[in-house]
Amino acid sequence: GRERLVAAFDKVNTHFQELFVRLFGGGRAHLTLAPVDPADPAEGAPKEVDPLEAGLEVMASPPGKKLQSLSLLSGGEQALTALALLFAVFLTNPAPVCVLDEVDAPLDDANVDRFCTLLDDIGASTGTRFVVVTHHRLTMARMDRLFGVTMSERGISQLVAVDLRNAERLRATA
Amino acid sequence: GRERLVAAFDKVNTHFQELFVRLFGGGRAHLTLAPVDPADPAEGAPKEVDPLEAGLEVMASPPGKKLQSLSLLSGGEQALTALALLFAVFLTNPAPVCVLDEVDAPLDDANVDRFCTLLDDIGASTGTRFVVVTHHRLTMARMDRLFGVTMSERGISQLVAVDLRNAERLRATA
Amino acid sequence: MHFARLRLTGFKSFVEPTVVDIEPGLTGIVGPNGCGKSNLVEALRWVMGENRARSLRGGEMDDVIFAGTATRPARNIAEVSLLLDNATRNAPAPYNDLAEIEVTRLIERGAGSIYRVAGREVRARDVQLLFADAATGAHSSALVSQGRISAIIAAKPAERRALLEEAA
Amino acid sequence: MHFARLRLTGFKSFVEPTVVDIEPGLTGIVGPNGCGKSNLVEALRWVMGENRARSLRGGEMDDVIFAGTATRPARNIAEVSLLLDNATRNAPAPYNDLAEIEVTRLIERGAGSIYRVAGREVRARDVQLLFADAATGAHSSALVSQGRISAIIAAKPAERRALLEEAA
Ligand SMILES: Nc1ncnc2c1ncn2[C@@H]1O[C@H](COP(=O)(O)OP(=O)(O)OP(=O)(O)O)[C@@H](O)[C@H]1O
Ligand SMILES: Nc1ncnc2c1ncn2[C@@H]1O[C@H](COP(=O)(O)OP(=O)(O)OP(=O)(O)O)[C@@H](O)[C@H]1O
Ligand SMILES: [Mg+2]
Ligand SMILES: [Mg+2]
Repeated sequence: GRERLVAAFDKVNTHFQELFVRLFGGGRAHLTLAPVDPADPAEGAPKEVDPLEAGLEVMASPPGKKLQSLSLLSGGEQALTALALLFAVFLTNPAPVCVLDEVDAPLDDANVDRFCTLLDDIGASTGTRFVVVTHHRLTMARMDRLFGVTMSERGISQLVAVDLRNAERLRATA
Repeated sequence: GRERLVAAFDKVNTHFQELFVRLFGGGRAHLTLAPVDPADPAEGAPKEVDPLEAGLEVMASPPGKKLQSLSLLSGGEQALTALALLFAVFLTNPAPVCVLDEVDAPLDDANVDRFCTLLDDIGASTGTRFVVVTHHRLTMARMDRLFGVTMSERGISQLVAVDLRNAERLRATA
Repeated sequence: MHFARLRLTGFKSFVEPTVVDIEPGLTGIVGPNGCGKSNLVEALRWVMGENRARSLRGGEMDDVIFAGTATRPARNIAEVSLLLDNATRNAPAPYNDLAEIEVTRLIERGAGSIYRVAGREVRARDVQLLFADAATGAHSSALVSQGRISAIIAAKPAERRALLEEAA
Repeated sequence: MHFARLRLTGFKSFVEPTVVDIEPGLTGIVGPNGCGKSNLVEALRWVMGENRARSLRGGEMDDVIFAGTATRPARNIAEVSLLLDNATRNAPAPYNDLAEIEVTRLIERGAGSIYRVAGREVRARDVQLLFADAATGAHSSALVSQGRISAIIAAKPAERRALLEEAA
């Protein structure tokens, strides 16, 4: 299992570095396998990291910023970095369908735009079909087709095909 | 300690029930103090709940739906219910300032509208000043004034006063 | 093998028969809070063999059956079927000569679930293997539920390693 | 007593002196991801006596001092001051005859924090008491940080009880 995990780590890390740059429009990032309880400096030589016991650390620097760990980034930067990691895992073995439930909620318009472009690119290269649940107008505008879900009868869900203009109106009603 | 907690529970519960109806435009909800490890039915009589050890359970039914616990509601319904709880605690002893950092992210337009109306109402009755961080266009439009934060120099934050039209443009740039 | 269509009846808030076409490219799903968008995502996960009620936000598996509203009685049966397009003929062996494969799951209150593939009753295990061979399934990291992104951010590094194991 | 103005210098990404007026009603703060909105919220929490670096997303308290960028050197001092409007004369006793009260916190890298109220140096404890008497402070439940709502939803019932204790 150890060799398989190390090989998977290398593949995911390569995809992650590339996807981070595409989603942020620059910057750099990488993954590391770190020991779960950091070596006690008094012990001298750093512990040999056993991948089967290690933790996956994410280091990232958005464009023009210093390299830092995931916890120091902003809410939107963390969400975008987590998406890069998820898609990096996905690209090692692309599935026929990918469903994303409001993953764009913390993103600003510029990041939503790059996120949608990435979905288009992945779909074109792997043939994956995407189902994207969203409240973001910009994301709606980038979809090939839209379904609206309404509860005109309280507590009963109904599906309707909508065009973008109707989708805007649907957002506005409860 | 016990009497104070029970008195606080009653006050918060009364505010919570009223705020839930205002935020959802109907429905009903209430809080209960439940034993942390539910009584073993074999023991017969329900345990006397000791408030100092109990857990706070939230039961809610959005308009037209059955009463259920918080975990069965949708993402947006849970967020709105949690806001009703936070404001219920707030109203027992109103603070001079209230800061809300992207609490409207999972809400649809109709719920954002009721949320902003509640902020207006609370501000008018308690004099509390609100600082609201948001990406939601509808929330921006309901503010009395807007500040934009930009990073025109990478990594350096700068504050600018904006009007609504500039705020739209600010959303769009990274 | 592609996902072509999802059909639900009596599943959570979708009491009436509902059909969702899944076509190439990007399909958006929109609507107000609480209208049933995440229930659709759960219907897809359920038909692919999800056996943990908690990851469908329920206490027990019967919680996926329409529980009734202020004006409608509860149901006792829920059914979801998924139509797979196998024009590219790359489905696992037993089903590969079919152009389309329909996977169905049906649950009856108090009586458990039945699975059918291409009309024949099969075990949950067979359905799970069918999807695992196609790099997908109920626990695929490509099914990103609401709140999953914040869970990945909040996770400890040792928990995030589990994502790598999926790629191994 | 009202909050009137926040002034920051060298605090996180606000290296240049920045003034935020807090007026009656609703003040909105907008801007792209990563531009510094949540840093402003943390500046307010910090000047009111926050003493846990983790709740300001840092490893140690020196992490609030501007750490430098690709083009600017790091700083060694961060300062935040909060102007309180006491026209309603309801501030705690020692300060109640002042129409305005300025609370300042200054940190120097490796040397810890100094607090000043109305120009005189005081202990962290004095600042915390000043705000506690005004039903606010660094740990007030009315300061809702990003992600706090999802944390309340995910919390166990016993953890949610802590909210009640604030109201007791
Ligand atoms: N077995 C059931 N029978 C009937 N209704 C159900 C059942 N299970 C869940 N529901 C209803 O489904 C609703 C939740 O739907 P869902 O989570 O899909 O909403 P959503 O569209 O994703 O909303 P949001 O935008 O807030 O995330 C709940 O209000 C709940 O009452
Ligand atoms: N000590 C520091 N010195 C310089 N920059 C810092 C410091 N601490 C944090 N930052 C920077 O501040 C940025 C985060 O800002 P913040 O969290 O306020 O963004 P935000 O506007 O809230 O974004 P979002 O909309 O994504 O929540 C990070 O990118 C980080 O690099
Ligand atoms: Mg949802
Ligand atoms: Mg933020």
